[in-house]
Amino acid sequence: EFTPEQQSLLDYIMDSYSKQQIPQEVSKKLLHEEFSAEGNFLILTEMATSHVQVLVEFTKKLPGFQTLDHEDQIALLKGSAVEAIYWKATIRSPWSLLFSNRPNSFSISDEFITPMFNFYKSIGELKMTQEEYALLTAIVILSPDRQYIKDRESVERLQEPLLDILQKCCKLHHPDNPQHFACLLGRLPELRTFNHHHAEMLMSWRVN
Amino acid sequence: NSSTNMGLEAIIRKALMGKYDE
Repeated sequence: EFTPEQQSLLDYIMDSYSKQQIPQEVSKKLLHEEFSAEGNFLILTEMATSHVQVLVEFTKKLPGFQTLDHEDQIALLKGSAVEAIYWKATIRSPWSLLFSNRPNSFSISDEFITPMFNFYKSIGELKMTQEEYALLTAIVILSPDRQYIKDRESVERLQEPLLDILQKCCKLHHPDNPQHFACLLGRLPELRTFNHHHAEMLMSWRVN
Repeated sequence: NSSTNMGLEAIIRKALMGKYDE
């Protein structure tokens, strides 16, 4: 069972998580037929910007986040934005819609796409609840081991209670699978790998 | 779109300060 403090923390996070939506006029653009390279680039940029803005709004509401050193706040967000967005894409995937409508326009190689789709598939098989998604997003953002963090202990203090709540959620919703919590945490290094690939890909685009 | 050429850090800094629509 959750303690009253844990329950209210969970309710609070779920409330801000449910408000985490990108504006409809941005997501609608994906459905428009637009196949020029420049058009695709603009849509992708606008979506990415919008996702980051929404992510920052969610993060600002995480209990204690605004008490962290300002530069640490930025380092946490910079380090986690790509992972949080990939993570979010496993739920409802506007990114995969974008890619499936415009298969070749980004010249993204199969070595990058295939592991990503396998990842999304394996997440689907975990049958995660909304609470688990929300908590894992918060846990990804509040990772104390990101680059350039000065006060790691303070970040740890914010992340730990969320891990406790996530563990309880896993026991509650997946009583038949005692490994569920470990399985979820095991996805996080995979997300980091995508983050590295993403950075490499951006760099190669820039060079080209 | 004014944010098209803005880097990730700039978007984050702006959003953190609540300056969405500038």
